[in-house]
Amino acid sequence: YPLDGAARSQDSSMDLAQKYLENYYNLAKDAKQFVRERDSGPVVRKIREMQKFLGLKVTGKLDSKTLEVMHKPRCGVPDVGH
Amino acid sequence: FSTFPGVPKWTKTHLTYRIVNYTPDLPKDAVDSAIEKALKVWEEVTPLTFSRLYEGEADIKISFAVREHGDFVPFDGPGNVLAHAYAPGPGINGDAHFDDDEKWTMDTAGTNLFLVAAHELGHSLGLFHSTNMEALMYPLYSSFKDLARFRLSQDDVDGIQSLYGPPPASPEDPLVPTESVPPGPETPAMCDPALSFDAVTTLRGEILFFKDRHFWRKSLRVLEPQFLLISTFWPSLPSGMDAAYEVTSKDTVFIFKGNQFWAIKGNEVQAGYPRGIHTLGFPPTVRRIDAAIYDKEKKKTYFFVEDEYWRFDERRQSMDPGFPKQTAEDFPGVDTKVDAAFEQFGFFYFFSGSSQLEYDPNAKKVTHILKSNSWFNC
Repeated sequence: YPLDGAARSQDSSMDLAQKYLENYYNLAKDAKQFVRERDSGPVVRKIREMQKFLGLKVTGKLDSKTLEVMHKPRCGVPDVGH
Repeated sequence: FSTFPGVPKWTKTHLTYRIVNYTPDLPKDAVDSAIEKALKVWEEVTPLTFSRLYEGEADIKISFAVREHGDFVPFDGPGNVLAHAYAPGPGINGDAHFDDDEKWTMDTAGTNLFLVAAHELGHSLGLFHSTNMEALMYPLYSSFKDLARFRLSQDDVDGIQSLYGPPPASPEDPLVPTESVPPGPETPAMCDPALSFDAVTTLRGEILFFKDRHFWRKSLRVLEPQFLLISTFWPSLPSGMDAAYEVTSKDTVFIFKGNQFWAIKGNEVQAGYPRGIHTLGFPPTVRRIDAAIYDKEKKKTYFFVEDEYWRFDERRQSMDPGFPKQTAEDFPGVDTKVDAAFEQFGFFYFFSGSSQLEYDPNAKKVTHILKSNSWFNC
């Protein structure tokens, strides 16, 4: 089990990111958590797609800027077509 | 910009909207005007026009809700998702839902209702999100826009016009004339004691007296009225109009001729006009109206037809039941056909031929009988 807050908050960021990508970028709900993924998994691809759409630096990583944007108020309509 | 998959769009240009409920954060009329302003943003760049319904099914239903609210896409409490809307179509499609766990405001302190509504209504009309950070349809809410100078970005305009095209050819940028038209043989003399008017209305503090192809523009600060051609301001308006009135709360003047009417703001004829007078609720037997006057106290407009009058509720946008009534019944002393009418200083001025009746609506009596051109200081 994660011993310190850092690990736990990392978990909640990952949950937030997972949910964000599911809601707005069509990430399949069963996609694995990206922490165990290589660079080319579906989740990393979705992070790239989101970063590109919202005008962020496309890193494929859940960096602080990307996480910050995921916390911003927004419209509930997806960014890519369902 | 982008459109929804399959590019759903409305197949008609006149749409109805209904505000189903209200947020406790704002007065109702603030919500009304925010929604109206948000619709106008799109109306100004397309052929689309909107009219409000107060009950029943409307194309665009606007509501406030929290958490799960019946569409399987629950809201998430304060922050994050502010609102969502559905692409054009029947039923829930076209509707816009606002998360009432947000703090809705008319300024940029909280979440500005006008800005979010303008965005959501973009979805209701068929726009999807834009990657352009300057665009209204960019997914993230940005509260730092100077609301007074809010403009759609070119990306938004290109997007909505890809669905509906541009507004109908609006008249060339109307000139703002400064020179009066010199009176000539065919122009009516303003001090002719037999002078009568086609229509009279206020407009942003001035009074306009229409006659055939011309009008006198009377400012209360200037003794001499300007005499101008209607076409210099409003090329698309007809001459020899029947009636005109200003709804000051909307900064709009409505012009009537025959069975049609136009809406103008300043010197701009609003898109989506002329409309048929029967859309206001007149029966087919009414083919034209003689005069109209807006009572800003009661927020009602009185339409005069021959020796009768109708009462229109400007808030509900519908004719009051129980009309027409005899004009003389409710306006004692006004017992002739009314050519034109307007309101000034709390009095109603009724014109009939070369006579003008000053009527006190509180005392419910005629207080003065004047010449129609008494305003020209002849």
